[in-house]
Amino acid sequence: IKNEFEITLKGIEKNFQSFYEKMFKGGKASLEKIPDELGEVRGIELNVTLPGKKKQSLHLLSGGEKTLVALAFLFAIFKVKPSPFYILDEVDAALDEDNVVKFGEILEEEAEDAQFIVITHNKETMQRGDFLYGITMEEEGVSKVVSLKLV
Amino acid sequence: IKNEFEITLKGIEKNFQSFYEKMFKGGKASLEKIPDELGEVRGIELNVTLPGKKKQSLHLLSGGEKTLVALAFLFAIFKVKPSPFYILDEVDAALDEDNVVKFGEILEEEAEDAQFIVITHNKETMQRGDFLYGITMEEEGVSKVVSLKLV
Amino acid sequence: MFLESIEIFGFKTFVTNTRILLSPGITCIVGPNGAGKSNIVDAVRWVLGEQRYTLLRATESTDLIFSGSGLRKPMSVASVKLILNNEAHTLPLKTPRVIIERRFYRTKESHYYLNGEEASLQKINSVFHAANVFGYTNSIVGQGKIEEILLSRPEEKKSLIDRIA
Amino acid sequence: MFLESIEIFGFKTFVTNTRILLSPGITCIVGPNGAGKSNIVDAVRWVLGEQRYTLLRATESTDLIFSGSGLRKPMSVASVKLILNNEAHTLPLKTPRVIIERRFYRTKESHYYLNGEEASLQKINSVFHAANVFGYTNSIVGQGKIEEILLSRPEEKKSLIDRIA
Ligand SMILES: Nc1ncnc2c1ncn2[C@@H]1O[C@H](COP(=O)(O)OP(=O)(O)OP(=O)(O)O)[C@@H](O)[C@H]1O
Ligand SMILES: Nc1ncnc2c1ncn2[C@@H]1O[C@H](COP(=O)(O)OP(=O)(O)OP(=O)(O)O)[C@@H](O)[C@H]1O
Ligand SMILES: [Mg+2]
Ligand SMILES: [Mg+2]
Repeated sequence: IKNEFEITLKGIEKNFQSFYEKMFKGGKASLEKIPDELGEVRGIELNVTLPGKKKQSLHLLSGGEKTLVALAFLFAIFKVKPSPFYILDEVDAALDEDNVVKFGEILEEEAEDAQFIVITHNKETMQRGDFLYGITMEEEGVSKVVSLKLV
Repeated sequence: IKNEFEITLKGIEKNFQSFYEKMFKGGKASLEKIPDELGEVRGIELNVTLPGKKKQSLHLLSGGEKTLVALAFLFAIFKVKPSPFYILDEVDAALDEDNVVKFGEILEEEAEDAQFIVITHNKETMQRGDFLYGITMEEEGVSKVVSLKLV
Repeated sequence: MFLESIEIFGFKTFVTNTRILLSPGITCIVGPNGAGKSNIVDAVRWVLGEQRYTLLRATESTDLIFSGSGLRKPMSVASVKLILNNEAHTLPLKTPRVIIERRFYRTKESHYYLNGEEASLQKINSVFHAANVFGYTNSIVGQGKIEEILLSRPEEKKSLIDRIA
Repeated sequence: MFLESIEIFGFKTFVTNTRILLSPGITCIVGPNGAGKSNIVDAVRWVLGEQRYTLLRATESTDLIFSGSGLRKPMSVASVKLILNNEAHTLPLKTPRVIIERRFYRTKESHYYLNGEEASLQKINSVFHAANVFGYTNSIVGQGKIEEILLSRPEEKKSLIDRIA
């Protein structure tokens, strides 16, 4: 049982580091085991050092930085335990223009092996869709779905 | 003491309704007194009915709808107890294009009587600024402030 | 095995039968605030078996059924279907397409259907299992929830990894 | 009475003395993720007297001082100044401008200065009071915090209104 956990943890960490490198140009990321009084693993924490900055608690990161680190961790989990489809609801809300592009590039790569349903208000992210649906409320209180052509 | 509370509550409600009307074309908003077992006021809750929809718990609203209702309530508080300046950090993150415009129009109106410092990634909101500052990190880990001219 | 389409009827703001065909790659959903985009996310969570109403932005079960508008009466039933492509025969059925439907009536009757026939939750879960649709809440990131994974305590991150292992 | 400018030095990512001149109307602050925009918000909260480190995204007081980078050593002091325009003479001082500064040293020494002279917290608060800068946390909406006001319990909303009344 412990071996399963160790193997899975190593796999997630490896992928976490790889996605982290795609998101930040530089810096380091790792998964740290938090021991209890008996030396057993009590918890797992994410350790990140942003390029040019010192290692800091996750709470001190900016809004966009938190989103990127969270996405790196999530995508790492997706790689280790794949699902046929993923749904992401406005996960790009806190990202600046350049990071929205980075996110979109990672999305396109990962979408080669899995389906992604992505809800967004961002014009850049919208371009990544192979299919694009517009949801509107022509009649009050009633959703209407329209298939949109990407130009 | 109770009279102070009642007067303040009435003032906030009146302004809440007025801002609500600017944000949503239609629908109703009010502040409801929640009584305790003795009939005293235990709490205050926001009641909103969106245009064409039924009155619903605030939890059922969409991300953008929650932002608009929260802004209506906040601006109402600002009106009743004015401050010389306000700071809003990325409050427009969940808003669609049309609602970002509505938010910006309200900002401009309210900025006739008070100063607003607005942090945003949104190009439309940026246009509302009389002054525009860009914060960058040319040198790693160090913030640099640049005054930007609005075109 | 891939998700071909989602059909939503009577669930929240989807009054008429609404079919969303999915790309094998990226499908983007856009539109104004309050239009119903996150309601689609709630619909998928729900058909996958979610029971926690807080995760569905509902306070009670009947909140999931269209509650009426200025112009329309409330509806009496909500239905969400997932149409899975089974041409690779990885699911425990012989049909090229497998349809999983969850239905909920205002009377609080609740049913699951597999290719149109009523099925037990156990049977439905075996199909999800074969489809690699596990712990669905991992593969669905709700609006405003992306930071939650960071802010969770180390114990919670460990138990997440335990479940994956 | 209006806020003319903010000066930040040694606080978080502001290594060199940085002055931000404010418009009487709307001042917009933009820039990439992690550049320091919200750090400016933290700086204003802090000079207004905020003591709760959670609201300043810090775990301990020394987190507020620049902690060093790949190229620079950590600094030993953080300073934030608010320059208030007093040409309307509404503040209890005779000068046309009133400068309020809060300084914090890595030795944990903490001081407030009014027009360059050390002042008690009481004196500083009387100036804020005359400036109508009350319960500053109402007039500052932090990143990701706009929904908090909606999700607060009715009791909390009532006590907010009590404080305003
Ligand atoms: N059972 C129901 N009957 C009718 N309307 C409902 C029901 N449940 C939710 N709604 C409505 O659905 C709307 C929310 O839709 P949704 O959250 O999908 O919007 P959205 O497109 O994601 O918007 P945003 O961009 O703001 O996130 C709310 O206005 C709510 O009143
Ligand atoms: N004491 C400190 N010394 C050095 N760097 C610090 C210190 N405190 C915070 N930082 C850094 O400041 C950065 C956060 O800046 P801030 O939150 O202002 O970004 P932002 O411009 O608001 O970005 P976003 O658009 O993502 O919200 C983090 O990278 C953090 O590491
Ligand atoms: Mg939504
Ligand atoms: Mg920020």
